[in-house]
Amino acid sequence: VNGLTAHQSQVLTLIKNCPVAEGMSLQELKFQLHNISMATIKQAVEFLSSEGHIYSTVDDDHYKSTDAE
Amino acid sequence: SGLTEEQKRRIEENRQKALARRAERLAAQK
Repeated sequence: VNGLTAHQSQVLTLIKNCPVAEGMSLQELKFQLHNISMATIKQAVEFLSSEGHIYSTVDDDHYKSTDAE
Repeated sequence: SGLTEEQKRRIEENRQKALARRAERLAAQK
């Protein structure tokens, strides 16, 4: 769907649904996606960021989705 | 929220940049 891999979609869905003002941290993503390695999560985050689906917030460890309001 | 004005400004700036990247990618796909 929409040109994303399964892992990228999972990461994007979690970030989209995160209600916290500063967005979702990499640590929280890893906690939710315990079956995916941190390296894979970081790769997905980098890709999603380069495509403009997500952006970093207070630091490079926290992300929000451009689709969410 | 517990964010400072500076943090809110930075977040909004990054959001605008991401939206611009998104629009660029979508335009390139067409």
